[in-house]
Amino acid sequence: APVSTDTQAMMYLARFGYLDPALQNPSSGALISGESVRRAIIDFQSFAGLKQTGILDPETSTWMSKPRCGVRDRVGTGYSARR
Amino acid sequence: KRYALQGSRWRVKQLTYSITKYPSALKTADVDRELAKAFQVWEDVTELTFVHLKTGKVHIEIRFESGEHGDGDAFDGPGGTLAHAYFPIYGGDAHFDESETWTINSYKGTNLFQVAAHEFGHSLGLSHSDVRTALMAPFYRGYESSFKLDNDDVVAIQQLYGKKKNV
Repeated sequence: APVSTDTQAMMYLARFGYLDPALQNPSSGALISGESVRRAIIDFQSFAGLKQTGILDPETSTWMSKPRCGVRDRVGTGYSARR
Repeated sequence: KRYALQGSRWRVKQLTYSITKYPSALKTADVDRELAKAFQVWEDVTELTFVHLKTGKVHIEIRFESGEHGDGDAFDGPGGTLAHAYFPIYGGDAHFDESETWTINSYKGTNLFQVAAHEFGHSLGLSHSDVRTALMAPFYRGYESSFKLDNDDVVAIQQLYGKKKNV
């Protein structure tokens, strides 16, 4: 499914290491500052070679919807052993 | 540099692997050949060698699985996440989403060889690269009829395992 909502985008950013994994379920009511999300989007846009707007624009959503590897892009951010 | 190293690597030059769960839609022999080709990509530029074992203890175990498959990192059906692999410190195993349409030498579906070569990069200790043309970029680019490692990939893997002596 395309990443088209803020919640989906935040889950994507958490899933791949751009946001703190503790916030992996934003629908649970965890509070995330807008600045943290903006920085995470910029980090993703930088990684994907996109214009760094900090906004979930259509191009950013398109890239978040692409088939990809399931390994985190930012392995230093809370990466844990899977077994 | 643009590539990233995870921080762990294998201490031996000869690594063994086994495929303990094959995809249902492809012939076993075809999967064996494509995965061997994927390992060969890394063998061509380093001193590493890879040996396929049918049974017994191996360094890298490969499985095709659907949904939740016991490691807490469930696959999500067609599209989305295609596969994942563990870095050496976590065992090096590679899991492919059985729900994908894995294909060989075709523009349809998802090319098994390319995804496998990428995942084996993780199995060897490489993280994702932000160079779009690198094999270790996280996004699937579609089938490429003539595959070639990006220089970014070559420099990265040779940082871990050295250069192949006759290259």
